[in-house]
Amino acid sequence: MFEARITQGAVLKKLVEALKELVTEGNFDVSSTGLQLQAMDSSHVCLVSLALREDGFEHFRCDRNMAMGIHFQNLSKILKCAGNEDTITLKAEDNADQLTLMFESSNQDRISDFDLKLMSIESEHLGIPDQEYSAEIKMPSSEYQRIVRDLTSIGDTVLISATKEGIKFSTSGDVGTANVTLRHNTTPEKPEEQTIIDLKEPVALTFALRYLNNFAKATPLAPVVKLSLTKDLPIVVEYQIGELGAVKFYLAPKIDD
Amino acid sequence: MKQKSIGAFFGGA
Repeated sequence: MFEARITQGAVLKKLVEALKELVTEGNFDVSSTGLQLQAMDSSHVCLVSLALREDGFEHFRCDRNMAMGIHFQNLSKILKCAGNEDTITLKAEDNADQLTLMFESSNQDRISDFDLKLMSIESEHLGIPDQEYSAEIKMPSSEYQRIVRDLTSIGDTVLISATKEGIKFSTSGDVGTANVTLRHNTTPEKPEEQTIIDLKEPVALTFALRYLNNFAKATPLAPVVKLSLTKDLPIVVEYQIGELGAVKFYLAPKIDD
Repeated sequence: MKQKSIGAFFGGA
């Protein structure tokens, strides 16, 4: 059987809210090491990779590897019934066709359970190579959210260029043009307010803003976001979810015809 | 500009 208990149920709620518009359905692959999800959006332009570690949960048991097919809008409907302070336990029998979600209030005076019907989803796993990136930028997740939201109101695509001067986001549209540059800045005392640019070589890539804006729905999960860029390769937008794991979004670049 | 699919980079369709 599979059983995973998380005291901070709000994390699970935020996670599903971050994914549900990008990814309609996907398999929760559970094993003794934790829970993983790899899923593409419907247009196959971006990929979500979620990895939650077994030791990030208060309790985790998985006797057999299983792929649990999840419809994210449906999971979201159920998680909306959990309180923000609730502890959430996920449970499934081996080869089950449903996932049980149990919500316990913090003072244990309210317990509810919901069964989510599981789906059978054929999904191919893409091989994401481990690699060095030309530029890695850590910045406040709220800053990333603001930049992509602001630029989405001006244009459809963004040119992201990382140089020793900083990281620049440029777009243009019917209204005009916009450029936002962030410089390396380690002045703030709190690490989550710093902008750290680790540059091996300058790089510039163009991406659809719609997707970058969608990734920002993960902002409530983490105070910091990391962007990784290499010429002619997908950007990685990564949010560390405390000690529990991470969610990474990969978006294919736009390339000259 | 042309939008590539993610599978073009990581294998698959």
